[in-house]
Amino acid sequence: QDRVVVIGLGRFGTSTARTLASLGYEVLGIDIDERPVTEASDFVTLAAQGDGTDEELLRSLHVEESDVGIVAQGENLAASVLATMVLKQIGVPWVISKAANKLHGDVLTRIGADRVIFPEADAGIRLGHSLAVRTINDYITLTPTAGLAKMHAPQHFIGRSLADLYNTPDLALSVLLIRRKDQLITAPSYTEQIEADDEIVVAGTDAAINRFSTIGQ
Amino acid sequence: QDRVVVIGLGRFGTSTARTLASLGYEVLGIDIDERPVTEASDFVTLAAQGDGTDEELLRSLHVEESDVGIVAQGENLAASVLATMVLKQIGVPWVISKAANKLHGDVLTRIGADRVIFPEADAGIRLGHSLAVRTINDYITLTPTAGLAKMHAPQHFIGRSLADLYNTPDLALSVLLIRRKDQLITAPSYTEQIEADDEIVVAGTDAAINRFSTIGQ
Ligand SMILES: Nc1ncnc2c1ncn2[C@@H]1O[C@H](COP(=O)(O)OP(=O)(O)OP(=O)(O)O)[C@@H](O)[C@H]1O
Ligand SMILES: Nc1ncnc2c1ncn2[C@@H]1O[C@H](COP(=O)(O)OP(=O)(O)OP(=O)(O)O)[C@@H](O)[C@H]1O
Repeated sequence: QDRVVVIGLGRFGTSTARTLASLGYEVLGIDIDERPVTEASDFVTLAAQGDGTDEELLRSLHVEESDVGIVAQGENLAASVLATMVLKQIGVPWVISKAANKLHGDVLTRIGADRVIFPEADAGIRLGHSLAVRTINDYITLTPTAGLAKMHAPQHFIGRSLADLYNTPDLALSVLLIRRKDQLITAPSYTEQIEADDEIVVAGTDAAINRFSTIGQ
Repeated sequence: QDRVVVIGLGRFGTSTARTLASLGYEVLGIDIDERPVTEASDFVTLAAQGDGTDEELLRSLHVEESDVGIVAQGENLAASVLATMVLKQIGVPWVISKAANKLHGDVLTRIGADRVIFPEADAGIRLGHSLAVRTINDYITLTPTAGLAKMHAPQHFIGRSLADLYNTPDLALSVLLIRRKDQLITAPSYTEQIEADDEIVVAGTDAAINRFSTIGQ
């Protein structure tokens, strides 16, 4: 059972702490404000109020025994950079830090963050790609021009088979998977018929995904 | 060519505006602060400094002719709620608003937002699921217990075929796709061999994804 420390319980830090706790990790949450600490105490192993850049505080909580550290400050650059530095110095083997922009990210990488993430920038990219097709509700970038899109089955797909939908010439797109309630149908056959409330995962360019979603309209 | 207005050019709004502009949309960006407006003017069709809740300002910029409106404030609840309301009142057909938490989201839905998104919360969920396997660099939730993970091919996979990797009993997981440079190999055959720098997209439970990533180690 891995131990994870999350320093900074803002929107992102709280969501990460909550997800990790639900997946069975032992989670220690730290924030300088009392309010997020009280909220997190409902779902993490231990929630402590204090300054995440203070080495003495971290050692008193045995943070150096953590397997992973997550530094979740974006707007407060000093706290982000100092907390990342302290975690690496006390020996946390894997530190993931959130950055507000590329320069912030470069600083974090240079001082030893093992991974830097840009949650807001990623979300903007995801939304940008999913605007073309209203039914897209998630997206993963694969190449500069192609990606994976998860879409709610459009109304005009219901009752049609994949063979029907694939019948369009020059469609550079693959249906990778259909989620039907809690069942995953991977590499679906041509005869598979789309049902209401199916979710479809496809891979292709934005243009191909856009064309695919309008077949049969 | 769809016209999109983005009100609020923080980290998320700027990333969305930039992605949409690169995909060929006509993008109008509005922010109350001068700095993000100057930055956005390099890549959007028009960047304007002003209050996104001011109907007169929006009409002077012909915002009612937009196809989509994106309201990108999280911390400033009043601006988020009022801008969403004004966009719907002046007739923008599709409004997507960012929310900081569930209650904020409920208010936005009730006043007419067509879609509500929670970028920071989503990012926390994604990170939580990808901690188990260090090489996971993106994740889409499919069901409460299963998802799609994109992972950098681990060192110990290189040179092995999928038949080799699948040879593990009771592995409830599918390899949906391999990305090799700019090429997408969908429904890869059993004889396909993993190369360095491949990215692999798999579908399964966290536990199955975790076990899969350690095969051959
Ligand atoms: N030195 C510190 N030690 C611990 N927690 C801190 C420290 N400084 C700031 N925080 C906390 O970190 C959290 C997130 O910080 P910040 O506001 O900088 O980031 P943010 O990018 O706006 O967060 P989010 O988008 O996730 O809400 C806040 O709850 C804040 O109280
Ligand atoms: N009334 C308004 N009209 C236009 N822009 C506004 C208004 N109020 C705030 N903004 C701008 O919206 C942007 C984002 O707002 P806010 O800080 O509330 O959200 P945030 O969730 O912290 O943003 P992000 O996480 O994307 O950086 C800021 O650049 C701010 O200047």
